[in-house]
Amino acid sequence: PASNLGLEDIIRKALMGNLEE
Amino acid sequence: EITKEQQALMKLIVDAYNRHQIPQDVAKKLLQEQYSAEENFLLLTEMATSQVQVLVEFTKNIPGFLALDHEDQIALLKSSAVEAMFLRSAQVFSKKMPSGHTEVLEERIRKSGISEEFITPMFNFYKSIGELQMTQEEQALLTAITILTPDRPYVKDHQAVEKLQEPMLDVLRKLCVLQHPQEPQYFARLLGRLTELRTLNHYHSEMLSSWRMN
Repeated sequence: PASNLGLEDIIRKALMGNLEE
Repeated sequence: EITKEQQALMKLIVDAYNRHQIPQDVAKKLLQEQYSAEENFLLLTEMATSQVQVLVEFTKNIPGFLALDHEDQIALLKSSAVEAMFLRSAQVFSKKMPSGHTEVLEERIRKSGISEEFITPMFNFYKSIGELQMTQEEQALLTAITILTPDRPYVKDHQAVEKLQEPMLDVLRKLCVLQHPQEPQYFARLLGRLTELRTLNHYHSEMLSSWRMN
């Protein structure tokens, strides 16, 4: 789950647009 | 006078800000009254993750942002995320909410295990933002200005960021003059809140570690 990711990971994923992964 | 180009810029920012909100199902969970300390921790974590995702989606819509260096984009978002989150949360406490909702939220935060020394400045900030009674346009522009702060750590091309921030500052300044003709200091007061935000950001990592320990 996203809650286990760090801030930078969440930002990188969201910037790439693959929130579902 | 606000030019047509500035009107368009403002509309773009406000629309993006309003379009990207925390999903209702996440927000609704916050208002359920039964929760254990552990559930509370997980819920606030989920809320924070959702806020960051919403923030990134909003930021992608700021004209010119995606044309910045990719690592600068990440540096800007990483260093401003906490401030942007505080700004959005403040809105919850300054808006007129259905009866009792603000109290439930405040209690949830106060019982979250975060030390009192961090809680007090946070609610002081919410109060000082509430006093400003910002419009949606001001709120959205101030958030964009916060994200586009050139002097953040690890940002390489300060000038490119400054070029994006300046038009936002200009629109916000004009908007303040138009919307608050009786308060010539209003724009300065808004910018003053950004300084307060930086202080909150500074203590945030300390706050997180104390929270995790608890």
